[in-house]
Amino acid sequence: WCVPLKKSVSVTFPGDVLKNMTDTELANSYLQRFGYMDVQHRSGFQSMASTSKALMRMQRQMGLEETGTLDKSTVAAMKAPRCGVPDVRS
Amino acid sequence: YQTFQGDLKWDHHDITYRILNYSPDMGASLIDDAFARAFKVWSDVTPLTFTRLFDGIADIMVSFGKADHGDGYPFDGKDGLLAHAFPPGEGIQGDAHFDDDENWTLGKGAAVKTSFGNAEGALCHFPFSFGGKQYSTCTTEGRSDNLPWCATTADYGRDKKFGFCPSELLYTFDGNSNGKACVFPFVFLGETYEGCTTEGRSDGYRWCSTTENFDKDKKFGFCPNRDTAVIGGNSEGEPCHFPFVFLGNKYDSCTSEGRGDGRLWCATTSNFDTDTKWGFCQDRGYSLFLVAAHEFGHALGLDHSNIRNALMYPMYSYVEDFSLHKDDVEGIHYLYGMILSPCDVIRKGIFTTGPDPIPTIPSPGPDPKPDTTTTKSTTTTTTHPVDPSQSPCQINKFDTITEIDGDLHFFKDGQYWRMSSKTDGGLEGPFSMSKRWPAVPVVVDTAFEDLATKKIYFFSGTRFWVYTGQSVLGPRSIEKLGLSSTVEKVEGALQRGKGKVLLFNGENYWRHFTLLCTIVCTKHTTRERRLILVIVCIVGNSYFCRDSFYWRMNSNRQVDRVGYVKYDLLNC
Repeated sequence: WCVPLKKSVSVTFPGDVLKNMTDTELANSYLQRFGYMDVQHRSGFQSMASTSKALMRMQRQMGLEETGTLDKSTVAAMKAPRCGVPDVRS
Repeated sequence: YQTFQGDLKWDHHDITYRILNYSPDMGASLIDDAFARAFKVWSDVTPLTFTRLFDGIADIMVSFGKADHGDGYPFDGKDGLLAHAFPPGEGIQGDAHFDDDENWTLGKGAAVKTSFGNAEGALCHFPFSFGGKQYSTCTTEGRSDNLPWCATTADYGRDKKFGFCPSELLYTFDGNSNGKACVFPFVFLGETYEGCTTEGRSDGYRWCSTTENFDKDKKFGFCPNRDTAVIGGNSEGEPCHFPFVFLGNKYDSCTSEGRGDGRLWCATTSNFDTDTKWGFCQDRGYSLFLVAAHEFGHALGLDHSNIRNALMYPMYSYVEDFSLHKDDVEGIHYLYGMILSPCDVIRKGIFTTGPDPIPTIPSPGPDPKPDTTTTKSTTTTTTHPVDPSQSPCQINKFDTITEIDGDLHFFKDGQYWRMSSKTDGGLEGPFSMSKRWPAVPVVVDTAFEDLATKKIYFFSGTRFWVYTGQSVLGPRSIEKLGLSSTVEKVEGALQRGKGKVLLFNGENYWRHFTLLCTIVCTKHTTRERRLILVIVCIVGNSYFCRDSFYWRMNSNRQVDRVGYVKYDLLNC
């Protein structure tokens, strides 16, 4: 306790690419990019059922538990480095 | 495994590839090697061969690019998407693209290949000690020319082995300057530059002029990344500057201070507080070999697998000792089949694999007696000890095989074995060549008996000998037979009736109308390149042999069988 505590400061780094995407946005983008879900209709409507179905398909492909929900391991899988070739072809 | 819809695949097995450009992350030779190894992953288990082209259009065009790189499928900066490839076909189909915003390595951090120095291009050894200090990166310590260097063993003081690290002061890559080093300062659009720059480019690649004035000479090259080059930030590719000042404190190594995400960073000038130039420190990076092997799987027609340990699984994971998963092998076999025939093995240059059974040794024949002692020759022929226990079945490749007096003769290193047609295929030997044909060298490239004169011709290099009974003529130059002086040896000979013979070398053969006149009439090119080593005629068939294998051509000039010399001809 004799060592003085170094005050941790958070700095804004110029040019830092911050990916401010919510998990839901990430999931939609991922499912569309890799062919699990069609690109959104012009209305922007995407039913919950189709998202859940797409998630299950993605989870099956990735060998994850098929929950159909955006759980922690699914988000982690979506953030992992990967090949850009779609998993499902239209 | 999965294949693309319609089972897209190449309609030929000799696939070509071309590397269009390089990443600054690794030396060109390391990149070449990583791609070659990635192709080998697939050629090892299929009849496919991969040949690199240096210009023109190849089946698989390989390139690095960033973000929107021209194919309508942009990359996404560091991490995320690493690469993509298109299924087989014309144009962009079959091509493989790698995201150059990634840090490409061999999977375990920067692999720094040295040049010059005295380590013959070895990789840096990190850490290494020099002058009582340990170094985990290349250093310019001890040099006045500012060239970064490293030791290629752990202790420079002891081993004195070193090389120079990638630096724009040593060389550039791609561009139009044949790899020449940067010239600093240089002028570009009227401005003077003291270092590599990304100015004038939209892709973020760092470049420099290789003359003092780019505006005038238009000579440039891309700068290789130093091992301490940062990723991202606002100084991509610039090396960390140690020490640097951040919020008044001095840092001698990368730090996560100031960041909430814990990522290590460094300043690329001496003072972040005044210059705010920074980037992330290098991580383990992505294995170019592993990613390329995956992408080339796509380029051959494999789609993503859902087996986690398969190479064609879409997500990246580093494995130290890579081998293809059964799923990958089954997928590629579905498209192209597996290595089945000796032709495949030969085409792929795999000559020494395969079982090597040790069979029973045939009894030596009566005349001449097989040698058990070293013999001395009275000629310039080198003597060669003969091991009577040596079986021809242990030999993968004979120097030559020919028919003499109706018996097949197998020659190897001054010895020969005889398979008599009279003794029902019994094998006799080994015999010493120096006893029966003392003038002939230990290694002969080709031998044949002229059916008309019963003369036996031996070829070794550019010389040949002609035996008539015990008398010998030669050595004479093969130029005497009309072959050009550029022909280094006669690799095979094929009798075409009495007094006629075809002499083979490489992809050429010469038709000899009569050996007595020694006139060469025609030069032809065979269809199979470098295929023929020795040729022998057995009961109407011609056997074209190379290494362990033969192709049997029947009287209709059709190859009707491919097999092993030792199993089919020697009955091993």
